Amino acid sequence: EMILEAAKSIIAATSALVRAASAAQRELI
Amino acid sequence: VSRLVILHEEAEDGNAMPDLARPVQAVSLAVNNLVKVGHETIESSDDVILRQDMPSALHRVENAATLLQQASDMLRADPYSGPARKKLIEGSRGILQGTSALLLCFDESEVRKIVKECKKVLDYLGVAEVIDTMEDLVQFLRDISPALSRAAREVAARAAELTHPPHADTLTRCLDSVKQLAPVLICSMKIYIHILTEGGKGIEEAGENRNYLAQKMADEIHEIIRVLQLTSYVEDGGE
Repeated sequence: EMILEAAKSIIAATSALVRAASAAQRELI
Repeated sequence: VSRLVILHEEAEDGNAMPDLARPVQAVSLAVNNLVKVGHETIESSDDVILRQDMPSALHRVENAATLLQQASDMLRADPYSGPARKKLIEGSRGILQGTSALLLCFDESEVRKIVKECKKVLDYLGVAEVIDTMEDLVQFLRDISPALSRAAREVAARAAELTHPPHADTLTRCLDSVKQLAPVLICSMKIYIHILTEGGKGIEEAGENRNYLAQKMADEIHEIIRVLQLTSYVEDGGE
């Protein structure tokens, strides 16, 4: 259970990172 | 990752990358937590394969987090840095692949636990043929019942959490069959013992019937084990 929760947090954080990179880039474009 | 690759290509047009320190920090924190939980899992597990495979997945995630950190530092110094964008892509890919490998390693270990319970039931079924007294039958029941209950509970729980419907359906169908066969097998064993103590007329048919039922149950459990070990990844062609 703890592994699954930890993995979910990583996926969420990585997705947020990609969104952050992506959103800012879109504004520039 | 593919979004990052597109961003990387767009960056060839000269766009600046924003400061990613905060989201990268969030990934690092999540990675630290996974590494901590992962090591605890390794320490508490008696599964040799998990203990052997999980550390490399954890290292992969840790190394990827380092790449992200480096990318973030480089981008802060130069928002147009090409190598930083490459590190960002490699880091993100490493995080996702490493986490996926870790989950797979953990999941395979969970499957091995269920298979172990199923094999205990198979072992007990193997002695059904040599039970020829009521005392032995009582002991047989005492042995097989808890093992069967445990295996059934774990297989049902596994079927409920599978996202690949054909596998879940097969597990449920085989489990239902095992549950239906179990009391019929016990009944056939009783009949065999009864005939044996009453003089033995029809003993051959009774033995064949008992063996047929034990074999049928074993076949269903073998099928459960086979399906437990399948992954939708393999079935879908490993794309």
